[in-house]
Amino acid sequence: PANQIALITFYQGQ
Amino acid sequence: MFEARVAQAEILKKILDSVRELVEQGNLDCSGTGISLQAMDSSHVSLVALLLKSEGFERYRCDRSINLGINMQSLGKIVKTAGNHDAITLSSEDKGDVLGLMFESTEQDKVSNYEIKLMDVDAEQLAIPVAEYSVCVRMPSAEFARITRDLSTIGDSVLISCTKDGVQFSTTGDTGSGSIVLRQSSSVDDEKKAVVIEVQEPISLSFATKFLVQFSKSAALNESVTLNLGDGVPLMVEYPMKEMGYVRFYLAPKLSN
Repeated sequence: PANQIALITFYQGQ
Repeated sequence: MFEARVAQAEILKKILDSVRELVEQGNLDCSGTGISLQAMDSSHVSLVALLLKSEGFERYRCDRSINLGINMQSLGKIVKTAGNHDAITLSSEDKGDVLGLMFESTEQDKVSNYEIKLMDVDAEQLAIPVAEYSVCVRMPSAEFARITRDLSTIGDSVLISCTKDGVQFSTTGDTGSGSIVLRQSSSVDDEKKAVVIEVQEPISLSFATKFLVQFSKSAALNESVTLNLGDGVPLMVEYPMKEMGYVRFYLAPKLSN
């Protein structure tokens, strides 16, 4: 099984 | 005052078709250089980044930058009613609360006017840095659509593994497993049908199948699609639209426990 990472983990909010 | 006219509705229909299932609502950011949209899907795993450059429009005017909060479903439904060859003019007053749409037939014998209510869309804007990708694969967009659709019958995740020899898409599910390998085209008369693989470093990353299937539905935008993969960064799938701009999809990878 693989864990889905959230996109926010990679990109900071502006 | 904002006003943007596209010569043929078809391109707008294709663009909206490619994003409206993934994105419920978003802010169209209109400025002097064009229209952009950045929106995440409801699960915050994928992101659509759309750019429509001002020079891609037949006529374009934007006196001051404005955000148009739009329900993408509503916009898609209305634009769908235009004929493929109709010209479409989008317009909004500086402090207006509607987006106006005017469709004009090629013979100029039919003019349709619609208005869509604008909404406050509280969308978080993400800062996406320019990434250095380890792998760039360019392939026919119809082939990408077929591969994702075929593998979606088996598993929830697709592992994309790329070396200089080729790119492999593989999946495993309760009923079995499957894998498809594409090799770089040795010689192709039509460049749009070519598979071109650029590899700095071999890479293997897993992604949720359902999002890849969603992205691949944009095949109508361009005969080619590029997949950009890098270690520690989301997958970027790009459909360029000639002089108009692009539709890009970003998808966070899945990590093994």
